[in-house]
Amino acid sequence: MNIFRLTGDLSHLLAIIILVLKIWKTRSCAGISGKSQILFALVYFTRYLDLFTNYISLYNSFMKIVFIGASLATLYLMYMKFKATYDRNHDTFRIEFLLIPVTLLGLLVNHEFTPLEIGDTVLVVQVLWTFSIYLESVAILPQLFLVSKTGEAETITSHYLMALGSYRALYLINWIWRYYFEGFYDLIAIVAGIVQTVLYCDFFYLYITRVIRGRALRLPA
Amino acid sequence: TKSDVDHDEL
Repeated sequence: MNIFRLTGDLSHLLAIIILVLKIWKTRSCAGISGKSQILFALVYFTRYLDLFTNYISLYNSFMKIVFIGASLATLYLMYMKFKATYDRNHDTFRIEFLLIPVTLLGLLVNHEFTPLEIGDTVLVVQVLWTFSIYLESVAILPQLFLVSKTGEAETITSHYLMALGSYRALYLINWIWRYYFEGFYDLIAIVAGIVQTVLYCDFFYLYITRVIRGRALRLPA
Repeated sequence: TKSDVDHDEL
């Protein structure tokens, strides 16, 4: 555990807390993509299956449970409690365009390189982990699509996106660190992490030039 | 199959 990994995790934690609090306090999930939230829930469920197969540390298990819990809470708030405020007319990204390629890629390019056999738990967990890494890298697209469609985002939503985007960027530095000091690298995670971070670049630029200077995030017409 | 990849990251 190095400082970049820890700040990355804390940034991720902050993002999901900001999101739940935003919805809870404003009693509204306007401006938030339910489709991105469904994809994130799928990411957590498929990646953290190893809670049952592989104990790493109390910290690791705790964070995984918090991510799954917060993700479920967000879905509950969006699709049940504050359903009336959900922006479904703008949340029109077709998630099958992400799910189908990501599933195929997860089956083809993973760490096992052996044919899928029914009943092989380790292999299934590994393939699902790979699927989750690929899916996470693009899961924000429906949200970015929604922001571009409405042309604006509430400041609190911008903070959420900033924290969520920074998390993988900090992980990238963590991976450089681990490569130099531990000789550890995971090519699948690195490539997906780069893709994930690059997708946020346009947003990072808007955040720095507008939100930090106290203006609302509004896209140029 | 025994995986040699332990995912300690989140």
